Amino acid sequence: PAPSAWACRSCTLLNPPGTVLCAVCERPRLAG
Amino acid sequence: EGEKRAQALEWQLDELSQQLQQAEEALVAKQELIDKLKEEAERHRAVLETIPVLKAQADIYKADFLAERQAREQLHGQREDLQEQLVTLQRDYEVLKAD
Amino acid sequence: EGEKRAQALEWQLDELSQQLQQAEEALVAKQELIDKLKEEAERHRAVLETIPVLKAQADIYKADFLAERQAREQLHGQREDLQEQLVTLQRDYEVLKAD
Repeated sequence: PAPSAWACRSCTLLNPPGTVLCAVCERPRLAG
Repeated sequence: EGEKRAQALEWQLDELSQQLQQAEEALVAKQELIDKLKEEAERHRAVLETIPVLKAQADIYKADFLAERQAREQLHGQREDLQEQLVTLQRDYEVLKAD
Repeated sequence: EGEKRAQALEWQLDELSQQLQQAEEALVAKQELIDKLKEEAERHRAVLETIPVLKAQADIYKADFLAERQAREQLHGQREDLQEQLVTLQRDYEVLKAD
């Protein structure tokens, strides 16, 4: 499946697909 | 058909390679941050070890201060007594001299 | 031909997806360690802030101790003087009495 945009679980920023760290708080996509 | 599918897969493969590259660079950056935080923790631990020494030092000075103050108060009482004895003896001496 | 290439690409895609999954899980683990180290650094900072207070406390007790000791030594001298004066006057008194 093509990667989709994802919301950071820490600062809720919506990050573009294909990124692995949140653009604002730099927490990993899968981090709690 | 097969060629078209191969094209699409190639495009996805590029995407994924970039993502993997990003993830690996992120791992390096996170590790550098961990190393920095560990160094800071080490420095902090060294300074924290001085706290018991400082507490002991303050306690020793406090005990010495209290002991000195007690000794001074005792001496103060003794000096007052001597002062009184001297005044009394001075008076008796004057009386005797007058006699 | 196209189909064969698509198969090979699909296989590579799986490979890369697994690698990316592992890299992202490794990122989570490192982030958790960073969070833990940051919490520890915060706790350390709070304790480190007490050090200047402890140093000031030790300095105050030291100054008080030195002041008390000086006062005690002064009192000690005064008491010796009074003791001597009393002995001298005592002797003069006895002599006068004997006269």
